[in-house]
Amino acid sequence: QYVPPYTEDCRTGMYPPSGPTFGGAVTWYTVNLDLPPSKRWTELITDKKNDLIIMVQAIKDLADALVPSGRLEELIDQALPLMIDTLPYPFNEEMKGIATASGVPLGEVILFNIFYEVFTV
Amino acid sequence: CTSLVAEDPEGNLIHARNLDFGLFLGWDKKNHSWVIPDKLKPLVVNVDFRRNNSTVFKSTNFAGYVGMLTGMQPNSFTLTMNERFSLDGGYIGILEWILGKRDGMWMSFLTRSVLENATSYAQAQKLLSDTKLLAPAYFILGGNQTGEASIITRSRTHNLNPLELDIKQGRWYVLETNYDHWKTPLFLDDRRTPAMKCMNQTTQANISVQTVYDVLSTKPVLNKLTTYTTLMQVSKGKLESFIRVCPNPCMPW
Repeated sequence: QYVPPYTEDCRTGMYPPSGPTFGGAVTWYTVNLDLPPSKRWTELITDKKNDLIIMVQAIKDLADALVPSGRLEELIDQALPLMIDTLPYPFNEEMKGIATASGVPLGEVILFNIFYEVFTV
Repeated sequence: CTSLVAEDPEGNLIHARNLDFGLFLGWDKKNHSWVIPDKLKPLVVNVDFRRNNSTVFKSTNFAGYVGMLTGMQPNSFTLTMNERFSLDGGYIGILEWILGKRDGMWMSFLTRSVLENATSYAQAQKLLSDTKLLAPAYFILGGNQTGEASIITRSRTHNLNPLELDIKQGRWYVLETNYDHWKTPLFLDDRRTPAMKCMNQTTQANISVQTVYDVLSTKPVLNKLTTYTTLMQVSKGKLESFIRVCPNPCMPW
C-alpha cells in the first residue's frame, strides 16, 4: 500500500484543522430526550431539511438507476411505511417526526435509517 | 472507515474516527468525487442528547438518521462502528425481519440504545458483544480507565476474536478499518498498514488529539469517501468533529 501520490508520508501539524483537507466545522444541536420522540428532532431537521431532501433525492436517483421503471422507488414509498411499527420504539416515532418536520415521505426516512443493512445487499 | 482508540502515557484514552461512506453509489465526474459523501457532508451535525437538563450522551450524526455511528457518554465510554462485509449479511437479516423473525437488532438502533442506556464500559461491551444483529459490524469501544478499549468483531450472531488494549504487551492502541483484524486487508484497500505505520511513528510518548488527527489526515486513511473526522476524549467529555475534503490526487476509497 505504497502508491504515491495516492498515499503519502505521515502528515504532521494538521491540527487545528485548516487548509485543503478541512471542509468546515460541524454545528452543535441539542436533542431533548424529555420531549415526545416525534418532537425531538424538529429543531435540527427544520435547519437541515433542504440538505436532507437533496440527500434523499440522490438515493432515489440511485434507485431509479438500478430499476429504471421506478418500481423500486414506488416500493420504498409504499411498502416501507408498512414496517414502521415493527421497528423498535422510540426510533419509529422519531422517524415519523422527522418525516413530518422535513416533508420527506416516511418510506424514504426509513430507508435512510436502515441503509446500513440494505447497503450490504 | 478508520476507527482507533489510543492510550497516552498518563492513561488517558483518545478515541477517533474517519467516517467513510458511499462506495460505488455514484461518481461525480465534474468534481472528481463520490455523489453520496458530497450529499452527506452538509448533514453532519454534533448532537448533545439531554435528559432532565443534563447530557446523557453526545454524538456526531447525519441529520435525519436516528441511530448512532459515533458517540460518547462523557466520563464513561466512547463508541464508533465500522462497516463489516460478510456473505451472511444484512439482506438475510432484513429477509428474516420481513418474514416475521424479529429477534435481531438493527445495528444503529443498538448503538443508540447502548449510548443512551448503558452505564459502563463493561455493560456496553456486553451488549455490543451479545445482542443478535441483522447485519455484521465492527464496534470500537473505549472506556474511561487505563487498558479499556476493544474491537468487537460481530457476525449477526457471534462476537469473533475480541481484541483489547494490552499496554504491558506494547499494544497501546487498537485500530480498525473494514477488515477482520486477524486477516490481512484487501491489498487494494489497505488503510490499516499506513494508519498503523503513522501511529507507530508517532509513538505512545507523543500521542495526543493533535497527532491522532495527523494520522487520520494522511492519505489513504483520508480518502474520497471520508465525510468527517471525530476526536473524542472521554475523561474531558470532549467531542469535536470536522468535515473533510481529500484534494486530488487522492485514493477513491
